[in-house]
Amino acid sequence: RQDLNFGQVVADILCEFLEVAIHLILYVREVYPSGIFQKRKKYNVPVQMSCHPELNQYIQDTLHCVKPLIEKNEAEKVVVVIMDKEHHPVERFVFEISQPPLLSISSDTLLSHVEQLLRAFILKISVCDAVLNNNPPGNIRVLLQKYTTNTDFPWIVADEQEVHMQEPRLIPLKTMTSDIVKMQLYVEERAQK
Amino acid sequence: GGGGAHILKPLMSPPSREEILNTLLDL
Repeated sequence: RQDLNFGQVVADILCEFLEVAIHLILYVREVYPSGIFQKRKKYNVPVQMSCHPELNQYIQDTLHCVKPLIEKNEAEKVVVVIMDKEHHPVERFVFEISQPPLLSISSDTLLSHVEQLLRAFILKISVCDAVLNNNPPGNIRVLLQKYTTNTDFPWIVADEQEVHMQEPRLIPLKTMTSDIVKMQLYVEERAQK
Repeated sequence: GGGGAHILKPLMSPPSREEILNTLLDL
């Protein structure tokens, strides 16, 4: 237990959380038909998770690539972008992640405290449609903003049109500060959808 | 762009809403 890699633990916790959060965003914002979602319990609250193999594969593969960057504290933002049919973003869920300098001790109490904080994010996502306007039919992408360019990273630079949003409305959803991670979630919404 | 931040996307794309609707209809 002593040589438990702390960065790895944080990355595991965050990626598990991001997976649940992405599924829930897709459900709440009606990106995909509700028929592919099933009710589950995560962080002791009900959530909706997709049962569609291809969609689940996309989310899993994406987070599989994000994980090593979180581990190394190189991921600045993980962004779930909802796009219209012309591939212009209409809504962006931005997870801004930062980790304080590494701690040497981890305790179960500390981790369960983090779970409580993550639950609050999930609850906020569940009700976020109350403060957002409906989206036109479209698609999603998961983007990543990172500090450095590693040549071995298998992703490509996003197109300008997938990233640029004119005068977005900013809606803060939740912020958490714990000993192992700081995270902020906000939505950027295009004025005209 | 600029400022040292890089915005990246995976090479793969998720299935579209239409593709998923079609698979639901096929069931």
